[in-house]
Amino acid sequence: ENSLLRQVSSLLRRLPAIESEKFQDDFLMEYNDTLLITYLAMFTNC
Amino acid sequence: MDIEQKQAEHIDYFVKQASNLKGTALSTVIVEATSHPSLFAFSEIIAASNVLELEGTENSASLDLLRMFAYGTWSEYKSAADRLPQLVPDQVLKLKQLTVLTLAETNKVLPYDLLMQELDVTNVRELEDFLINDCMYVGIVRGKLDQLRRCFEVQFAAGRDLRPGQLGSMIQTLANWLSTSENLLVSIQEKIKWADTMSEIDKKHKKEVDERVEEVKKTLS
Amino acid sequence: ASDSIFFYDEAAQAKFQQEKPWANDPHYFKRVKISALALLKMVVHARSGGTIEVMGLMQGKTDRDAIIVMDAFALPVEGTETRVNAQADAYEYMVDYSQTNKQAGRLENVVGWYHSHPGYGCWLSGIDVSTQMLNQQYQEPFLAVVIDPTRTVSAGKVEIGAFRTYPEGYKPPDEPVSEYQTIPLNKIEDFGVHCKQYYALDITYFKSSLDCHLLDLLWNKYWVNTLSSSPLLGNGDYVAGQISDLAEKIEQAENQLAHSRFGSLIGGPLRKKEEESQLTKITRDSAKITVEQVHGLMSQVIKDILFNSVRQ
Repeated sequence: ENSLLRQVSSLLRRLPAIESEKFQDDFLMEYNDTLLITYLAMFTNC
Repeated sequence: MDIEQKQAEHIDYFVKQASNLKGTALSTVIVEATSHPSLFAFSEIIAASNVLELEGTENSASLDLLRMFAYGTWSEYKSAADRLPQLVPDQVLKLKQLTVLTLAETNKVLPYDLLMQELDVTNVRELEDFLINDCMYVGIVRGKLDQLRRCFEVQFAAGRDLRPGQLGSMIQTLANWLSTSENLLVSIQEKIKWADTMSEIDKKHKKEVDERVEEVKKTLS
Repeated sequence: ASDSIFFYDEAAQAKFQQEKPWANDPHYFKRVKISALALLKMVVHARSGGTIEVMGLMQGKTDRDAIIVMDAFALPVEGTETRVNAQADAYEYMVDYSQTNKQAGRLENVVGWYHSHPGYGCWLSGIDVSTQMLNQQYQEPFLAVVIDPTRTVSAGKVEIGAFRTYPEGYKPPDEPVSEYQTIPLNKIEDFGVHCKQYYALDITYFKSSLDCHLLDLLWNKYWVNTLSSSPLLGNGDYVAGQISDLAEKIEQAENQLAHSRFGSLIGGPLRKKEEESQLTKITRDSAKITVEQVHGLMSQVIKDILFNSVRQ
């Protein structure tokens, strides 16, 4: 069914949703910040 | 999805026309289809038996033109212009719109320079007008024009007709996506189990510690 | 059957108003039923206020020991915690609105007021308690609802509380068991002084069949926005404030510990218990902040794996 194939093709072209160095930097920074908060929370717990 | 819904009716109409006509009349239908402002898909029309029969006849150039609109770009047309019929302005516009879709297939960020080169546009203003009026308002693309970085960030682009051989790669991508999602679900399930186990261990440990504390208190008192 | 709650029985409501069963029992109203529409309106209004407190009124009816909130409307006032009677600015608006409503065929009366506590939890401050006491004197039945739009975003569920105050001088027989919530240091005194003057009601929600259908349609339209949003990115200021508040609380606990070092020998088990419970609270607060951050990160990681790791 050509219409469905075109829609699937359009959808697959949208992946990956974000692909940039800046996003990776921001994402990893957010990751590190959360891990830091978890670390601090463990300290508090102790 | 919206663009497919919009053009479904037109596809049906032209497929019916193509099924009932032959020869030169069919070439006229092909010109009409490739000029239609709301039609961007031509696989169904190509698949019509009468259209396929144009191969090798005096009207085979119309079939080649239809294939160009289904799979090709404006630059490809220009290089093959001697073998193909002359285009009317509406067809030129259509082919340029389809070129944008093809470019958006490979890159999400389209530099203005590349677009101007591929679309034979001389200045940025003209390019932006084309992208806004003839692409975004029509609904075939959605995106952001970044004038500072001189590029067009594509968020959505309608799908073009599939070239032979493209299906395999699509199936592979979908299979990868499916396996990634399944692995993710399995990981989430494992993490849930782990969290439950750790919670049980924690409760048990707390209970043991509380019992020890009570014991020591009793001993002291 | 589920839509029958929307029917307004004027005679029954008038009879209930005359009987006044709440007059003899300060704990008469135990439940609150809020309609999906009223909840949405209140939360959206509270969120729109940002860090400024906003307030509004709720319309509805009663059903034995339940107050049913059918609809809510915003009042053109702000900063309800900073003034003694912020409502006074909106009296004319309230009267006009109620009259116009009756003309338009909405028969429900005003049954309460709501306001927001952006970022500092659902409870009644001293000003709120005195306002509500006054309302319960002259406008019964009346309910106070508090919404925290900031914590709603970070927790991923609506932070809402419904309260009624006790009459002046009344001492409740039982200590009410309420769900623990973090109170910032700068509000903890206001919270503590008045927390025994009111009680919380159980909140449930209801929606009509049309609401269900409309919400389904809205979900289809807004699921992308929902999926794209992240509390990590949207609530950064709030989290920073929470961590800063936690740091101050730890410092305070540490000071108390230092002062009571000698005192603990004499003070005995009572003081140690207080410190322990303060430290326990701090630990719980820090765990809550962390869990919310981890949830936010988990959703980001899952979205990244699902949508960014697949390539052509």
